[in-house]
Amino acid sequence: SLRNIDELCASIVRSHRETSQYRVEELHALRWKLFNREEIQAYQSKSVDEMWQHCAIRLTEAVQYVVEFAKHIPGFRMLSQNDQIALLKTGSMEVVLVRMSRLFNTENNTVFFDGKFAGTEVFKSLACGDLITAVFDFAHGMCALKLTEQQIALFSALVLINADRPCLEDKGRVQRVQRSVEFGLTHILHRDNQESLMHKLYQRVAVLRSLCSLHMEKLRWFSQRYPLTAHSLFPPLYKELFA
Amino acid sequence: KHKILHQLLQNSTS
Repeated sequence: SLRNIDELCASIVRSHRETSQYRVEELHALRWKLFNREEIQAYQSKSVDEMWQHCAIRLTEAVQYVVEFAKHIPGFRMLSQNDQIALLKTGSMEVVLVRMSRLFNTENNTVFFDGKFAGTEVFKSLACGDLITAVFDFAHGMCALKLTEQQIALFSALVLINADRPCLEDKGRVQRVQRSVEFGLTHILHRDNQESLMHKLYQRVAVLRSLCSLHMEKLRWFSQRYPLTAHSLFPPLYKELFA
Repeated sequence: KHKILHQLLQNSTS
């Protein structure tokens, strides 16, 4: 019923708000706080494995918020623990990327990172310029859609609850939750008179998939070159999710 | 396997 859909949307939006690392207004106030020359230099002079470790820690922090978000999506906790983990293993990084578009300033192509806004040059010592460029392009494309916080919340939930993920025990049950979230997103877009966004959002989903496989490819490359860092210094949660 | 994820999922809502 319409009331159920309203309640579902309200729960997802509340969960999104309560598990966002930064509020939109907060970010807006900081949007011209950029890293200066020396600070950029300091990032660039880190070794490859130092910078990878640093970013793995930041990414893992962001993922922890996504886990909390997931737990409050109606229906998620009714799934088996196996299926909850399967969804998070493939979807948490994608949600982090969707959320990253909230931390992006399209006017100067920078992203909020470590307390200030950073351009691609800050990530130079990761030695994976193609991934960084692709991630920034994705954020740019998401910002161009000018989604509301409610739309971002529902889209994030839809990215996570996907019955096509591998290793699911009860696909049917995931499918039912997925359908309810799809209903919710359609409902919100209809209410906002922006139904045409649905198609554009599904196009973004395909890009997310390619970004995540590029991340995995880079991680394999890194682990081969720096096995000790990847094995002993990366956060345990990062290893559980991506290794 | 997935010890931390299990823990995070089991922690009651925060």
